[in-house]
Amino acid sequence: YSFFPGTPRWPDSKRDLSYAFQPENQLSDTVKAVFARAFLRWSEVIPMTFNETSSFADADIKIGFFSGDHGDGEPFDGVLGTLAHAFSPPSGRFHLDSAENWIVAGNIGDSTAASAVDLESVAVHEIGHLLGLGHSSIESAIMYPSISSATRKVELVSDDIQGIQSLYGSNPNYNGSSTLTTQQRETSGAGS
Amino acid sequence: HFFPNMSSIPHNLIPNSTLGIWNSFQNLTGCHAGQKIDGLARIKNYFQYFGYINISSTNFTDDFDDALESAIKTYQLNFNLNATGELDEPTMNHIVKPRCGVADIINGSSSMNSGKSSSNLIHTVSH
Repeated sequence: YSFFPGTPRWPDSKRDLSYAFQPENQLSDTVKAVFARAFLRWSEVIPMTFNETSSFADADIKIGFFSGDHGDGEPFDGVLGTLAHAFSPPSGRFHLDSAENWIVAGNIGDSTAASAVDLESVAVHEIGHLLGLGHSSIESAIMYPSISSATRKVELVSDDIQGIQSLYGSNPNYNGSSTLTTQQRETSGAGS
Repeated sequence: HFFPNMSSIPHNLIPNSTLGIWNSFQNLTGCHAGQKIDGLARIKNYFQYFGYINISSTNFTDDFDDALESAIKTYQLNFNLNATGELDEPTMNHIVKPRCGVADIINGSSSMNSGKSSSNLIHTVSH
């Protein structure tokens, strides 16, 4: 795991973060539920909570789908290429490329549509950035920078967990057994 | 575009096979130091975008120069590839994969495998 330069993280006073969706995107409950699941994967291992708020302006984390140049100096590039980006704490900006074909039901299905991308996989990765993690060289880690299209990869591995817990500590309810370690994953062949 | 699963995507929305904006890079497979090939400037932009070339240029040449070779080696280290410094097939297959837009190397430093600043790597390679 790695951190952003200077190891930014959310201050101690911010352990219950709110998130909101760009109102113009008019996302369905099904799409919003994908993000809720993604946030839950991180809150299971650290003492933080994430709750949706209807007030976009006041939210700690602002999620939006955009195309091309959307004003932050990091324009999206169309189908595939870069899929999303998020900013280090405490920015809270989380942007996804609206040009992608996003799979939202957690069921990849057949692989005829090679250009489709699993939304939850990308969301879990970007939330790692929002919390302060940089990229990892461990291929099974959520924070590995690339993901093949038509692939689902949503479970934190030990590298991700060690990284995020070094920033925020461990969730008292986390027993460490619900998530495969990198070694277990590689041994069993499970995962991505 | 949101779909419950792959099979629900209308065929007219599915681009040709794995068409992506970086697939044209595949034409550069096999390129190595000393060559001058159309398209190398674009891949330098790619490496610059993700932090591997720490030069604030927007006008790269198509020369396979030291900066590009160093960037490729650092990239290969970060992605557990053989650090050949060439655009070999395993490296190209990796480069064209969709990915997060956050840079791997920020302000010249990275905690990924390369574990050193890109400027240091250039120094190392030159030796």
